[in-house]
Parts: sequence; structure tokens; C-alpha cells
Amino acid sequence: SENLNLNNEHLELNFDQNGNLINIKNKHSSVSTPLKQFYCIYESMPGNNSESKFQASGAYVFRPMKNSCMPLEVREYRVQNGPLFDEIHQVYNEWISQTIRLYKGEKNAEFEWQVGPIDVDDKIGKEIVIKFDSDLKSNSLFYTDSNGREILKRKRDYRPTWILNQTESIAGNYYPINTRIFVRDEPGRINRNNALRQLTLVTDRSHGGSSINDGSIEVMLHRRMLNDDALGVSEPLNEKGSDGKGLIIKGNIKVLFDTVENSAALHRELSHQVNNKPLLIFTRLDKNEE
Amino acid sequence: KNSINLLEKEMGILQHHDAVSGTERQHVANDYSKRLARGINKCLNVIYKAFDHLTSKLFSLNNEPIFMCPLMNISQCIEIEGFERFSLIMYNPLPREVTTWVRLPVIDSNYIVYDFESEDKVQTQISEVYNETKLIPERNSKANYDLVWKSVQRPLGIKLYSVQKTSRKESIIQK
Repeated sequence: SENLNLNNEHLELNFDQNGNLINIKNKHSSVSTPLKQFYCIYESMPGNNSESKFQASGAYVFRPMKNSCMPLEVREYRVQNGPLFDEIHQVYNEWISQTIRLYKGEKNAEFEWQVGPIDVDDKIGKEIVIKFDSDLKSNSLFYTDSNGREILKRKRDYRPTWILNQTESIAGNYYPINTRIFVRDEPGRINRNNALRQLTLVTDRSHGGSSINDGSIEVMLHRRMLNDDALGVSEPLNEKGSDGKGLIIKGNIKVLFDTVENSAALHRELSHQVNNKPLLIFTRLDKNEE
Repeated sequence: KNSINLLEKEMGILQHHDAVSGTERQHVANDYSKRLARGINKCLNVIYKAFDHLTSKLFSLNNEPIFMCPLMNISQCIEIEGFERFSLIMYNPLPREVTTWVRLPVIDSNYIVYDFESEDKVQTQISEVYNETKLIPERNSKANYDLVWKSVQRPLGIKLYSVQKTSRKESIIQK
């Protein structure tokens, strides 16, 4: 009946009574934000395969049917505490679940997600995103490392080299992510913490992602469609697992929340660690035998 | 030399645009997977030889095979499931000290981990493998738990751990 929280020396994550994340606080920097984290489903445009005007969402094209996604809330959850880490395991539906893990001494929180097989029995293609909604005053700006070398500034509904006529308010603002995406309080924007804050996601693989509203980040995790986008593949993006159902995929996103000043050093180091993990080799030999 | 050339060649093919963007047909995706797996398997032999060479200064493997577990993201390492004792060799590819969290899928919850160098017991925590992961059809593991501990890795260094199954009684006392 009480609100939950995960705590370590650096971060505090607060959850409501239903197990939904609602707030994050950095204890060292004394900054916090209401943070709603959830999964959201975009319905894929079924399209008309012979005309690009009614183009379907497919392998080449992300084209949701509506300009909003259907949010999911935690259906059930379990909390596990221990000497090295605390975690909350959340189930959203029959095919989406995640574990939020806070290791002792770590400056990031781990969100281990599992999505699939995406249910298409209703004959509707679906594209699943993980969303983080904060109150950061990002002023239409967000940042991705799209070319794998440097962080690039992105502005919603804007291109730096031509006048954009935005016709796809969701997909038209999606950009590639290689290892990270972040939003931050832009200078000059007033916030109640009296410090510029930054919310950074460090990913374990390449994704598409965006910031559709100020302070919000979303990352595309998994897609399953029933129509071809008529751009040459000639088959829908509908890969199946060994059981003939849609694929199940699993990954993790590390979340950093700190001041803008501190964040750059944190996400650079963390991204190196995520992408250059130690190699693990096993042998049956043990110390006694040796 | 030829061992690593195969992966280089297959990666070259995969740098074709449809592999990068994921817009290939399904049967082409399957072919790409097969090519990558073939290249990676060849490279694994090179990695094993390198580890054998590096670790030979610390201890002799006495022809005991070494192996990797590429499916640990779905809590699966079938090779170690039947072992009462085994060793873990870790190599940090970064030129600076890093802290990492080791997660090993195990069948039971009663294991003790020793640091090979200091011979100290390492503090561990058991984490349940949740049903959603167990239901992944490609997963064949019987592991019910992940055995987790913190490891501080030296720059470009090797770290060794000895993992031993204990009696349940000893495990309960430890808990």
C-alpha cells in the first residue's frame, strides 16, 4: 500500500503503488524530475502497396497510423532487494516485461527490457517504444550520436539546411541512435531545481529514437508488421522465431540523470563500458586442481 | 591468419546497405546470420589461443578446454550447468580500470565465488530468472538463477574467479 523506491548512494527511483516509475533523483547533485517511464504501442499504417501516397509502415519506413501511441501501464510487479542490487520486475502485458535494476555504487539505473512475440492476431502491425517523460525544459531540442562519432543536436520539425514541410509528426522526427540519446534543460529555461539537468539513455545496440515532446525520450525497440512498404523488399517486416511466432528480443538501456555539467563525462565512460564489455571465458579447471 | 580473414570478408558483405538498414528479405537475413556465425566461430579459436597464451603465465590449463557463452543475455550457459566447479577468466579490453557486474546463469542458488588471486570469498547475490525469459523458445537452459557479483577489472587486464557449488546448508549460512 506504500509507494516504492529503489535507492543507492547516487540515485533514488520512486514508483507509485501500481509499480510505475514516477520520479528520479540524483542525490549528489540534488536534482530531480518527475519521470514517467512506460511502454507505448504505435499501430502500423497498413497502407496500399501500389501507391506511395498510402504507404505502409515496413522495413524501410516507420509510419504509424496515428500521431500518438497507446501507453501501457504495469500490470504486475515484484521487488527484490539484496546486498549488491535492488530490482523491480514489471509485467506490462503477455509479451512486454522489464526489470529495473539499481546496483550499489553505480551512477546509472539499468532497464532490462523484453518484448515479443508481438501479438498481431488482431491483424494490426505494431511498433513498440520505451518512453521516458520528464519535466525537463528541452525547448524542442534533443541529442543523438547518429553517426557513431559525435553527438548531433536535433530540433523537432526542423532541418538545418532546408525549410521543412513536416508531414509525419512522429516518424519525421525520428533519428538513428548508435549508443545514446539525451534531453536536457536548455540554457535560459527556468526550472525548479535551479540547475540544468540532463536525462541520458545509453543503449546496448542501435535504435531509432526521438523526443516527440519537451522532456520526453522514446526509443523504438521492436516492430512487427503485416504489410510491405512497397519500396523493394516485397515482404512485410514480420520475422518469426523457432516456434513460428514473432521474435522475442531482449536488451538493456542504462539511464543517467545528473546535471548537464556532470553528464558528458558520465555517458562517455558508460558507453565505452557498455560497448566494450569484458570478455568472459570459462574452463572446468578450478583453483584446487591447478 | 585465415581464421580472422573470414569474419573480415563476411563483415564486408554485411556492409552492403540492406544489412546495415535491416531492409533485406528474410532469406537474405538468414544468410547474413549464417555468414556472421561462421566468421565468429573461426575467430573464437583465435581468442581461445590468445587466452591460453595469456593465462599460461598464471596457471596451466592442462589441455582443459576453454569456452565462451554467447547466450548469457537470455541467462543461458548450458556448458557450465553440469559443473560442480569451474573457473571464469575475464579480460578487460579497455585501457582503464572498470567496474563490471558479472551475471552467470546457474541451476541452483548455492554457489561460492573466490577471487583467484586474493583467495577471498566474493560477495554474491542471486537473482531469479523470470518466467518471461524462461519462455523464450530458443532458450534451452535449465538455469533458474543468475549468480551476480561485482568485479573490478584492471586496464587491459585479466581477472580470474573460481566458482564452486556448495551444500545447501553452507549456502543458507552464507546467506
